[in-house]
Amino acid sequence: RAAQGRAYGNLGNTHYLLGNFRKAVSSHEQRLLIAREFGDRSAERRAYSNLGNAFIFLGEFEMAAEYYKKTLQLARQLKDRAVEAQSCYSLGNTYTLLQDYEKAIEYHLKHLAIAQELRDRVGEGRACWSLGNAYTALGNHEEAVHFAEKHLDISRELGDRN
Amino acid sequence: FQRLRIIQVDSVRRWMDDLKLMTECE
Repeated sequence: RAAQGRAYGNLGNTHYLLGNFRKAVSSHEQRLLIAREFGDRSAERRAYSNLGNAFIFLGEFEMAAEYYKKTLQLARQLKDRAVEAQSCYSLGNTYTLLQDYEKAIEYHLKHLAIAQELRDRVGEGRACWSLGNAYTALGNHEEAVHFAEKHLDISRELGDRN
Repeated sequence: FQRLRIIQVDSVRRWMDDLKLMTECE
């Protein structure tokens, strides 16, 4: 049964990489059931992430947000700060797709705080880029400029000419 | 406004480009 769970996870990932997102969802749902059976919270967390990602490409952003929230909750329980940061970044982007910019900002700020704590300059740069865009969408140009300048500083530091 | 909308989508598009190859492996 444990091997079956891993096989479902691998199948889900393969369908995902092939662009078969419905099949990816079915496989990851099976993987999730088996992870729960075993109380394997890491596998459960991975299944939530994979399901969130697949729902993004299915255009079902509300479903993606629900799974990313479950990922975030488990990442906190498992005390995995890197995964917590990644979940916040995914939620920020998903709420941008949903055009809910206040919520997008809320999650991008959380991502920024963790990226700073982890001294992840690439993550910090991406958070600032995203925040600049979200504040622009809200017409808050002062905050938008603030984050655009931070993004510029970090991009220069990293030698990211693009 | 239209140009800002395009910029706004860009950071999300970059994320989605990365996401295409992002799988949590067993």
